[in-house]
Amino acid sequence: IKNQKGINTYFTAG
Amino acid sequence: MFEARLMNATILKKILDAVKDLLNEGTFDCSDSGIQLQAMDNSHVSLVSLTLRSDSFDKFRCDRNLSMGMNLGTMAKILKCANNDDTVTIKAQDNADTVTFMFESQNHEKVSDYEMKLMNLDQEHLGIPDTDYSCVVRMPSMEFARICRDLAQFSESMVICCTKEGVKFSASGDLGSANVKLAQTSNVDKEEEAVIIEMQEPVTLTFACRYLNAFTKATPLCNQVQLSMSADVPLVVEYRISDLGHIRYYLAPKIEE
Repeated sequence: IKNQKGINTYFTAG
Repeated sequence: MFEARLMNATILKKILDAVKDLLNEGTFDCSDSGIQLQAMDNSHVSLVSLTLRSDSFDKFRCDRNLSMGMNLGTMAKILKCANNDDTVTIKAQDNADTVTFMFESQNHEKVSDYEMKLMNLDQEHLGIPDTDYSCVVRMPSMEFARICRDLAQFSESMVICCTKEGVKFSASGDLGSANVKLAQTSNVDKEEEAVIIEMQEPVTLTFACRYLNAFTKATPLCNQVQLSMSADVPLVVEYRISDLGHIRYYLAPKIEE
């Protein structure tokens, strides 16, 4: 099963 | 005081059409350099980043940095009240809790203004680094929209496979499967019709069709779309907005769990 992570996990906050 | 004017309402209408399916609301950050909007969709799978440069507006004044949280559905309703060739002026006082959209007809005989309440949005702002991507594909935006629409009939997700020969879009499901291959254009007569691939390394990634189709609502903004891909990182789908700026959509790839 393929799923996707939240887009915010790929970028840093700020 | 903030004031930004565009001689033609069309572009703003198209920008709203390009974001309103993904976002219910968003914060417009205004500064000397222009207007920026960054927001994740409700499910936090994609990110929209809009940049409009101040020097491309017909008038732009921003005395102090201003963040305006707007309901994009309401903004779209207001922009529907403008004729395409109306001049649009967006105005807000410093620390105001409203923003005003003023529309002026070409013959200056009709002037309307619509005031909208601003919202306090507690949105997470993400730092997006400049990245060198393994594959960058430029192709006609209409073609991309067509492929996304066609392949979504077969599956919830679409595989994009990019090599130096070309780019392949695939979808398979219970109904059957679909593959669309685009070769790199050998002879570029018309730049807007070209498929151009810059490849460092081949990439194969899977994405949700639903989001790709939402991104293609930006098709009227630009003849060409740019897809930037690297393994295991978000796809970037970019539409340039003439000389005004760009809209970029970031989409997390689907990965094996």
